[in-house]
Amino acid sequence: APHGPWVGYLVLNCDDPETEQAALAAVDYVNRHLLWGFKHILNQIDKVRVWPRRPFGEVFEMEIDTLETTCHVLDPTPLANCPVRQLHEHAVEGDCKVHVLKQDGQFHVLSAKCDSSPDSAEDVRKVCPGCALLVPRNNTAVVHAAEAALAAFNAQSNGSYFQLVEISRAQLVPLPESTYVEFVVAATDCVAKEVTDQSQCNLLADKQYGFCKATLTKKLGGEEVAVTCTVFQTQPVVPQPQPDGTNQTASSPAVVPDAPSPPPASPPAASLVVGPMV
Amino acid sequence: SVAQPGVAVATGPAPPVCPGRIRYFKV
Repeated sequence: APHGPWVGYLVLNCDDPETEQAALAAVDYVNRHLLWGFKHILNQIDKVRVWPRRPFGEVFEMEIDTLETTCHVLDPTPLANCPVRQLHEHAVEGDCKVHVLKQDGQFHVLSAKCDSSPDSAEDVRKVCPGCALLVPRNNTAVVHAAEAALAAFNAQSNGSYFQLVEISRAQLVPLPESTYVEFVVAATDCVAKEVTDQSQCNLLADKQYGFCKATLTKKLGGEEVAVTCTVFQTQPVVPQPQPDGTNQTASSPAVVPDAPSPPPASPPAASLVVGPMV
Repeated sequence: SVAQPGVAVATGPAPPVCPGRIRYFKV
């Protein structure tokens, strides 16, 4: 028995390199299992306890803070190259409680539970009094802006007809009065110029997703829309490592019907294809 | 620590430092 008041766990510095390795493994795991929204990046390690694990290894019990980046979870850009969403863009924080097993020098995530929350309106106003605040993604004006932007995009497209997959975030801009929206689209088997009945279009078997940013501005007697979309290169479906050690196909319909498949564990670098701009 | 010469000063492991550094900004 060890001397002194043995509490069962070891304490490490939150900035200990081993602690950071465990935290980065947890963030990577969380990002690979997000089904919508944006990748998160490690901001701060709040707490860490290291428990011995029988018969081998040790378990890092941690609390970590993350920040939303501007990279969508379907974006193959490596996390290290993803800019953090700034305060004036209405930042979003994540709070995670994770258990990470270290065994034979390897980190494996056993569990992860995260809650995300936007910065308070008061805090945004402090740094940027005129900045637009996040609004619910199902806001009527937001949905209209996304649909109008996608229609404009398809009207200018010489390729596939794209369908709306997800509205990822949106802000109502006070001056000039406009709606800013970021959304995900997916290519269908229809040709954009020839579509007559959208309900007959099907998503491609090799899913091809795109990410769009649009601003819809109200004008006297009408509205104006500006949209830019980035189409991601088709990504192979790879088995996703699970906490219980089994592998699961990312797009397995038994798990998440009709949900976009998460990006691969090691996405190819520099695989972005820039689509048309309207 | 300040001590008289010849007087032993208790030294132990530094307490762990948590929370860790903020990499970007605090929300």
